[in-house]
Amino acid sequence: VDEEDIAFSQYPRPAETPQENSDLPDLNDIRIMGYSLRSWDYRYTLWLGFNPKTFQVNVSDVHAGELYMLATDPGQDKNLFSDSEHSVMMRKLPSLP
Amino acid sequence: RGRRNVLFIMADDLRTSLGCYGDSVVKSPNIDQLASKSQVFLNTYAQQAVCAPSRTSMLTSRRPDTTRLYDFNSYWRTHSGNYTTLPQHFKSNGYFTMSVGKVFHPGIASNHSDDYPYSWSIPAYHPASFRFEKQKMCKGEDGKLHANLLCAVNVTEQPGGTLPDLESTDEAVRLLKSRANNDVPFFLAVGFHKPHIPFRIPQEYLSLYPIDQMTLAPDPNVPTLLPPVAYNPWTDVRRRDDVQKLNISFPYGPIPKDFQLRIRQHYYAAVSYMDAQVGRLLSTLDELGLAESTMVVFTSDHGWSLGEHGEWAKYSNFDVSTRVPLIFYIPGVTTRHHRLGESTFPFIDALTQSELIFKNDKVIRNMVELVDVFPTVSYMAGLRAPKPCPDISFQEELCTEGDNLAYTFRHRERG
Repeated sequence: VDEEDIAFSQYPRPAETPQENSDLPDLNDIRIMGYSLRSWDYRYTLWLGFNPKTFQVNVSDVHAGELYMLATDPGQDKNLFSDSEHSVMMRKLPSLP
Repeated sequence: RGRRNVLFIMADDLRTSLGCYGDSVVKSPNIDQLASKSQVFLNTYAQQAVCAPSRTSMLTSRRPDTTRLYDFNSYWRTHSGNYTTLPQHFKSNGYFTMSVGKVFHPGIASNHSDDYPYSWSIPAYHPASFRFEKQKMCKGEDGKLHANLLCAVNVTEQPGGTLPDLESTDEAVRLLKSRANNDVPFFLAVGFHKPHIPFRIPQEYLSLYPIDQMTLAPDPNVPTLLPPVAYNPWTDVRRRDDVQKLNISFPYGPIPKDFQLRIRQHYYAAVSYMDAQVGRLLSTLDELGLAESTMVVFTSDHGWSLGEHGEWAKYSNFDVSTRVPLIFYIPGVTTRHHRLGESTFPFIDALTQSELIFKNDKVIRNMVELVDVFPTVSYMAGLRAPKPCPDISFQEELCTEGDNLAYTFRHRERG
């Protein structure tokens, strides 16, 4: 059986709310990076703090999240992400083998 | 096994609005015909839904966090690392490599040279008529010329009586003819400018999409639980003269419904126009007897939102912006050798011929990415595929952050 692959995409933003340069921020104006994992049955996205000088992402600086279950929501209109579940998962991550 | 020629075709801002991807509205007979003799990757995703970062990422097989190109303002060789490109890999293996139209993103992102001479054996060709693309070329209701989003034109009235993709196809046809009897294998990349905005297209293609048959996106409203940071306010669309006149509120609009229908009509018409240029290219390949020795790859740099989630354009992580077509035609692998005299890619004119239905020969449903294209094209053409990159690969010139998908051509997908 083929292993299920994941496609990774990302998109930069200058701020949490839409503004004139939200679509295409210059590198120096990027403050947030949205990283997406897309499998055959869900898309999970975290919008994380980003430092354009060091190109470092701050995984504890979560500005927003998205989770779409594609079997029941192929158009990705019902965001199921919840901060609480995410923070539970983040607490567990370090203890994972 | 001998080395195959490669014809690498890229569309600009093309989502999977193609018949071979199940879109029932669009008329794309030439690409559908190609798909019927190819392997079609149904779930292919760009690494960033905007031109330069996506193209640089695909053509170097490095993710944006390695190219460090998230805008249009840097050239990877000076900004992050001297990464080898797909055409460069072919050139260094004895291929004659050529670029027509928009392959690398022009300007700073490709060193104002489309990365010539590293990637190409001859300077890249750009259609002269492209310089009018952002100018006032569109006749408004007032009879004056404007820089509109919706810009269906009488081609004979355009400067030079032509349009960029028509010129690019003419040049690509000329180059194919120049290589047909040359023993040196070629890698020809052809980058069409459509369906990127403005929709400056031959007006006859609108007749394929009567406005009364157009519908809105199935989910035209901004989702209530969408985080504001995830929303793209389609600023480039707003800048066009005809959209500015609508005085649409920022950032969520909406665009008046009748204008939404016209945008969707023009996008689909632009796809059919681009499809016809692909058809001209493939029929020439066929007529020159090159269809049995040339691998054809068709893809796009990212998608485009047609009103879904209240969004237009790309600039987001939604599937409509990141999902792209990816089609591999490989003679003798995706299709059996043709009987002598039988043509492989006869040109199909969507404007005059009744609709043809093609069936995909083989589809792959698993997730794949545009960073997989470089290793896969290399291997399937008969070259060595770049090895996987280490976790930190800024110092590595030739490696891939994607997968070599060659194995998918050999076994049926299960799971």
